[in-house]
Amino acid sequence: SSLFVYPTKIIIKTCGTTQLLKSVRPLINYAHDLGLTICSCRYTRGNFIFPKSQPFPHTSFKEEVIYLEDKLPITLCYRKATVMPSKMTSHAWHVFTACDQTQVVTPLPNMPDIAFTMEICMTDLDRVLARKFFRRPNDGKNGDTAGKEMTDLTGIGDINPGAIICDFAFDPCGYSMNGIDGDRYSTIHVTPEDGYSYASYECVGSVYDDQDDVVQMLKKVVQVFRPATMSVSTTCASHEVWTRVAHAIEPLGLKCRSCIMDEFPSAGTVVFQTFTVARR
Amino acid sequence: MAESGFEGFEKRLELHFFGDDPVIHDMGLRLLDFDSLQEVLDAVQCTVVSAVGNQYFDAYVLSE
Repeated sequence: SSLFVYPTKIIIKTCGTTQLLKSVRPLINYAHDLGLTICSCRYTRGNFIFPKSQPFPHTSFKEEVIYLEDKLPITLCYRKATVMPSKMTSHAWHVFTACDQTQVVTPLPNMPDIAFTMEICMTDLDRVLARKFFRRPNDGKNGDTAGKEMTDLTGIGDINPGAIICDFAFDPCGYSMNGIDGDRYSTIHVTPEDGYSYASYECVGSVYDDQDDVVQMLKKVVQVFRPATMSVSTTCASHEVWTRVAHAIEPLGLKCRSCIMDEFPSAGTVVFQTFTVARR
Repeated sequence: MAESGFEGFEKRLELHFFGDDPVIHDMGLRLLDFDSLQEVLDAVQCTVVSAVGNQYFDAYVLSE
């Protein structure tokens, strides 16, 4: 799980049975104390592997939307909630957005920068590679030093060599990392256990980045985890980035199985693509 | 599939704010003190295990 705090933006991403949406009102209240007012909200998630384990308000997407609708001020009146399906029942992408009048996205060609967020979820990780995210018994390390060892051992540090990495290894297994590079973050979270192995990679970028950057990043991510199933959700005000995703991933042996997109008043276009290992 | 495994799939929340005070706007939410952040994380049921920051933002690794 990770938290990123910018002057006027906060991103919090948690796994397990955490009750993430319970942070909404406290954050709005603390921000108000600082003279800041909320103007947009975006909530996304995949499908839970263990939905019955989730506590309120995460018992269902309908319940999450009702909770968010109740906690957000009426000024955020442009609201949309969608479940974007794929061909696999285990993979669907849930999106809720809300914004006030000032945030309604009107993609103009002369926008100074068009940022994107890419949220990647990977399951059925390669077992040998996943095993690298288990602590060695009595390794004499703490979470930080073991985390650094895993970053080096797995090649995660090579995904963005220019980033400052803050990593942590959990005991007996599991790994989290945040990379910071200028005003951009990337984050990885790994649950390596057989039967429900999972890894996520998230990063932000700009449509004006070198097109090859996204391709190289995706290649390295796939090589670190070698997932049998992968979903990529790209959120952007334009269509520049998602078209590169399939081109980057298919040569790695993962075939695109579905691609669906939807428009959201504040976030822009969300494109949800799923890939599974190509059958030989 | 065992019903007691760890849920890897995350929930993700992104909130944007605006403010009129240029001084606050410069640092804004980064002025939140650690206790306030931890109070928010308590509501979520997680805690900070590692942190790093630069001139643009602060990044925290959390643990349930």
